[in-house]
Amino acid sequence: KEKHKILHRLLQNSSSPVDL
Amino acid sequence: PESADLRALARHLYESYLKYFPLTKAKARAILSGKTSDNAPFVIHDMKSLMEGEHMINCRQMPMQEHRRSDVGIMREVELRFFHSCQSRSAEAVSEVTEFAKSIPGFVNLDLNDQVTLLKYGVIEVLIIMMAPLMNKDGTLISYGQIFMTREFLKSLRKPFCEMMEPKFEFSVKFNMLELDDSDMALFLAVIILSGDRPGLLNVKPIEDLQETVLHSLELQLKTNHPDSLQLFAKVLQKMTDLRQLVTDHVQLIQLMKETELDWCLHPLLQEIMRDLY
Repeated sequence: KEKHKILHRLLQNSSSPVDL
Repeated sequence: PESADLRALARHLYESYLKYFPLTKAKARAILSGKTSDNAPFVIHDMKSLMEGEHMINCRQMPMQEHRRSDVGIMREVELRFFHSCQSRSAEAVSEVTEFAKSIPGFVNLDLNDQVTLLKYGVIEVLIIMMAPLMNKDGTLISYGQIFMTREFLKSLRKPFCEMMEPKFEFSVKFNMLELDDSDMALFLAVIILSGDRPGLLNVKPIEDLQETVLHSLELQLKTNHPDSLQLFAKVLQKMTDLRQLVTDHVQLIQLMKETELDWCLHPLLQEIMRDLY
């Protein structure tokens, strides 16, 4: 999970695309 | 599934495609053919026009460094800044593709680790497919269609930058001959994302089931939307083989850049995606 923490965050974010 | 359900699925995916992807094929083709009321795109065809057009690309993260003042140094830096802005845009696009994936019915109910795997392996393939409508044989639209960058200019950059886009042009020119529209593209992107053979998937069956439904929807859509295009469904699916090779080559090139370019630092999200990919 640590290896893909931004992907996890993007997937669990419930609103529109997050600011990177 | 009933054909009404398959059509509803196609409509739903088309709507989320329009919601999450800012530059559609319809708009890109209008810009490329000059059939739009918007201004014509700014053309970047050499270093001078790249420097002139830089303010239209998001290049602010990497200001010009004081210690390099020779012409060669400045050109090197303009190239690097350009590729950094390409990375930022790619990271944004990954976020848009993620939202699109989440809108595929059933996707968010898959095991979270499998969702990550599907995105990790699918997203570069999706981005390459989405680049195709922005390209013609002479160049590509960038910066949401505000800029047209010529293929010759990209080929003229120093190694390995010059090797980055040429394979995508070759693929895109052939892919564009299939003449898919945005509603077809939406379904094809969903099919790519729902590939049950990605390495490390934990629970393949629900992914294959979802993909099968989207495949039926794509087949029906292509028959209805392109009644005279023989075997279009098969031709579209064949492109998935080419895509895997393109991604493998792309990742190898990025790895090479990481080793040879001292100034090169890869965006953290792209690093996550490319680490241990193939």
